[in-house]
Amino acid sequence: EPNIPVVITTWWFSNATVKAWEVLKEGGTALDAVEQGASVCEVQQCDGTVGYGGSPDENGETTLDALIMDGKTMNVGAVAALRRIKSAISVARHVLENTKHSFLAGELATQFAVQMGFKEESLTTAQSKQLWLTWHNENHCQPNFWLGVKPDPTKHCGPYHEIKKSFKVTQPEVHMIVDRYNHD
Amino acid sequence: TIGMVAVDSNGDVAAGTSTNGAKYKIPGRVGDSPIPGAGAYADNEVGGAAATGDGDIMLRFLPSFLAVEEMRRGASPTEAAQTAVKRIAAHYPDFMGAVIALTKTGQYGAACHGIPTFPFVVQDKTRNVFEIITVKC
Repeated sequence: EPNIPVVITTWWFSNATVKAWEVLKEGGTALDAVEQGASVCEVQQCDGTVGYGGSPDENGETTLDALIMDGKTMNVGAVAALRRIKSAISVARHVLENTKHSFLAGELATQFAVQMGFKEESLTTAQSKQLWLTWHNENHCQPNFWLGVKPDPTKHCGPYHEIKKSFKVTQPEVHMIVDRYNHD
Repeated sequence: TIGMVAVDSNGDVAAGTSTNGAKYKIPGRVGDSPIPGAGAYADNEVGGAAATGDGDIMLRFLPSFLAVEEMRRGASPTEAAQTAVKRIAAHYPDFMGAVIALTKTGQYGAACHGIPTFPFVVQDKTRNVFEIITVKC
């Protein structure tokens, strides 16, 4: 006998799983379960890795990425670098259901979300601002993701410029340190 | 990032992710999470999978797609997730990440690399409450 319905979730995100299970237990669809489950994490800012107020970029801004895929139709909705909208996976669901496209990105994805009725608001919080200030002012922009630029990105903040070179310099690719509080 | 895979009472499969990405990324950078086949993938004929970790590396290997395709070829969810993780580790031994996988009949598994352990949450009809399962990497 198949073990369905069922839901699995990465990391320790139990509240999201509980919500998804509630949807499934009531006879809801897998698509609804994934959207509503992940939305819990967006609201609760799971480990600072989901939703608003986490993982600021070099400018201190939080942007959101989300994907939802329907295994019945192979339809996909996705958003990337979504600015100033908190409900990323629900916007992705709107891309899936209200467009013939699969993937919208950046400022124009925000415009789509606003058109679909989502509220535009800052994703920065006091905590994310403090994180960025510490990284920028106390840690001199370390770590960062730049290579082959000047000033030396292992010591200084930007703005950076490409090092003009007459021969190819190979530099080791330093990977992102992944832990509970920093991951895609 | 949260990655999630679900199968409903009708046997329909869905998968998804939501994330705010890597800390201190270069503005405009996008990781694996919103890329179909990388962050997550679903196919009613097989099941679904989701990935988490270093998105700059992981999106180059479409690990969720690979895990689903491995299950299509008869691998268990754990074996499928291991294959997807090992494919990346063969090229980037230092990468950090994990894959979870679920079949359309409700079997599940996970694999990870570069971190000591990786937890994932399961809820199905055999449990009164959710269970957190930890796999060693």
